[in-house]
Amino acid sequence: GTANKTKDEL
Amino acid sequence: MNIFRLTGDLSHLAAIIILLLKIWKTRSCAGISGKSQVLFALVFTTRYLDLLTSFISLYNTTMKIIYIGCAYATVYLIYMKFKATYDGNHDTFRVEFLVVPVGGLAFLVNHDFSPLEILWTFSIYLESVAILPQLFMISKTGEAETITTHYLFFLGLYRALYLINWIWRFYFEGFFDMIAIVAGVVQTILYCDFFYLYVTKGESGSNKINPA
Repeated sequence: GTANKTKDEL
Repeated sequence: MNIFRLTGDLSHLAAIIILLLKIWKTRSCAGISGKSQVLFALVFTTRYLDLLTSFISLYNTTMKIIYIGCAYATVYLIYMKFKATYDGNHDTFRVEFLVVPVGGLAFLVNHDFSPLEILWTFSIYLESVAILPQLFMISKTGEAETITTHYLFFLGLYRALYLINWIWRFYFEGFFDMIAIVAGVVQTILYCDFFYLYVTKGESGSNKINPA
């Protein structure tokens, strides 16, 4: 979901 | 990656390096809140545990290692090497009033009830209030050295740029993370008062800001 996509940010 | 997130990361890196160099070169941490720096080290530790579990990019991994390294180096300089210059009498913010509610909120409001996700959520919430001991200390001492104000400016600017990055990503990628956005808005709002002083006092050239 979108949550995993946040993890590409610092 | 977009220009807002890249400049945001570079602004964050600049802030971290400015503070570390200031303490190292002046061999003093006067006016610096050790408590805020401990909170930042905790933020990076709880957020970047995924260094051990997933690889996103060389940039991502490198920056995380630099952030964690500088954060712990700064804490070391404040509480060990230049301990004699640490102004404990003015660094009195009760951080337990931040860590406990933030810890509780991370359990209640998160995307996924897994250890890594709760720790990430904790770090996002904590980062939004981690600067409070520093701002509190400045309001108590009634002044801040110029270099400290530059540190705070870049630190505040980084999350403001991330807010634009999230608008960009929502518009172009249809991606958004409400937890990161709400915490980022709170974090940036906390700097507004300081931004106002930084810009107005900066123009008048006075080398110290005196928050009300």
